[in-house]
Amino acid sequence: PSEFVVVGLGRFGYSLALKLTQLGHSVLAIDSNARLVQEVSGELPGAVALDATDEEALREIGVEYFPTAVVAIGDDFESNILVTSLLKELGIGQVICKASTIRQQKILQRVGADAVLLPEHEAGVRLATELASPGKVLERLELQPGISVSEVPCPDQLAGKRLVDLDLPKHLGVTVVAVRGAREVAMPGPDETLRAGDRLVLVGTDQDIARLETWHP
Amino acid sequence: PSEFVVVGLGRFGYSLALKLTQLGHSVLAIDSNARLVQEVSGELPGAVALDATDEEALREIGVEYFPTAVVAIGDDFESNILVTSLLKELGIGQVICKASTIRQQKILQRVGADAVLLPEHEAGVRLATELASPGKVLERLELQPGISVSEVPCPDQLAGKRLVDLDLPKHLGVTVVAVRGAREVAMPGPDETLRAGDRLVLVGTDQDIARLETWHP
Ligand SMILES: Nc1ncnc2c1ncn2[C@@H]1O[C@H](COP(=O)(O)OP(=O)(O)OP(=O)(O)O)[C@@H](O)[C@H]1O
Ligand SMILES: Nc1ncnc2c1ncn2[C@@H]1O[C@H](COP(=O)(O)OP(=O)(O)OP(=O)(O)O)[C@@H](O)[C@H]1O
Repeated sequence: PSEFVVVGLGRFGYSLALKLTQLGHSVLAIDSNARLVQEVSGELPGAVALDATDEEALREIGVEYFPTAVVAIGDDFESNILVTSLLKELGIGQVICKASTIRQQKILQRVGADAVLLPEHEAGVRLATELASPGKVLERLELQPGISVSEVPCPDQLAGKRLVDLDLPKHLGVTVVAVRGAREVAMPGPDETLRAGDRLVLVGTDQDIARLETWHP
Repeated sequence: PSEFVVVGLGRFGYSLALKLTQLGHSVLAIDSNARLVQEVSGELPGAVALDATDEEALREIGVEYFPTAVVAIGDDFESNILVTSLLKELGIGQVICKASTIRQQKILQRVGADAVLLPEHEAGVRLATELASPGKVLERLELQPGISVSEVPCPDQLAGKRLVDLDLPKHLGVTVVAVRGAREVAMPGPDETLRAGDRLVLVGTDQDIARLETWHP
């Protein structure tokens, strides 16, 4: 497992620190609000209350020995900039920040941030891509414009049939890379039999994936 | 293409409406701030200035004929609830909202929202998953815990080799579903030759994908 510093425990920072902790990594969570640190200390055992713009305080807890830090400060943009540049000066290899606007993103990049996220913008774009993709696509990873790995419900007319008999690559140009739901199968073999309620993870063009819904073997 | 209503043009709502428009769908964008609507009218031709809690005003523009609406109001939670329940009463099939907290999410679900997003929470969890996944994973879609579709840089020692000669499924248990970068190939054939600078989209366990980095044919 790795080690991460997370500065700022708002909705974004807290969810990040919690998920990293649940995945088994060690997280040094920092927030200037002592009451908040107290409240989360059960779930984030390494949480520390300090002002991250205070270089002395950061050195005392050994922040410079961490390979990756995330700065999750929103409203107080001056703190956001100060903390980001301090962490880079202390020698942290990868400093990831979040910004509220594109202008803020540019400024944080100038002071040395390795990556700057715009959570609200990205969430809007992601929802648009999901709404715009065809059929009942549940999850989608765009491989290139118009081609994706998409997860769709298994159409009723395909339940009970084996992949080798359906030959989806030949008839539709799509390949099943996983079957999810009641059972979880990655890279299913030719004899795999589809069942009602399955979710199929497919690779192909969005048009071909959309045709699956109404295609009959 | 489909038709969408987007109420609220903050960072989330504006990015959503813009991306849907760019993907060729028609968007009825609504915001109570007339100055803002004026500013975005170049990129969002269908933008309208009105208070979406006003049922008469919504009927006048025919909102009930749209299949999907997204409510992207943040600070004013009362408006958020009122607009969400109004749109459901007007008969819109799919109403998607965003909330700032889990409590707000529960309330919006009670008034009939079909889906409620928590953009900041989801962005935190998504970054945690990316930071926690092994190797230089660029993009990752979890198929099941520990198994994913991941995009990784093509290791130097594999450049110049054909997929049939590498036989990655046999040696590592991973399958290449796409090659990206200079050329974009989905479901590459056995004769595909990998090149330095390629990005490989693989299906397999996180451990097996991580081994690719240092594996020698
Ligand atoms: N100098 C600082 N040192 C440490 N923590 C700080 C500092 N400045 C702000 N914070 C903390 O950062 C946290 C997140 O900041 P803020 O609430 O402004 O962001 P936000 O964008 O609203 O968060 P989110 O959208 O993730 O909920 C707060 O809990 C705040 O106490
Ligand atoms: N009743 C209403 N009718 C139409 N628009 C509204 C209404 N109430 C608020 N809005 C608009 O919704 C937009 C987004 O709201 P707000 O700025 O509170 O959300 P936000 O959570 O800060 O947004 P984001 O995080 O996406 O930037 C604003 O532009 C505001 O004018």
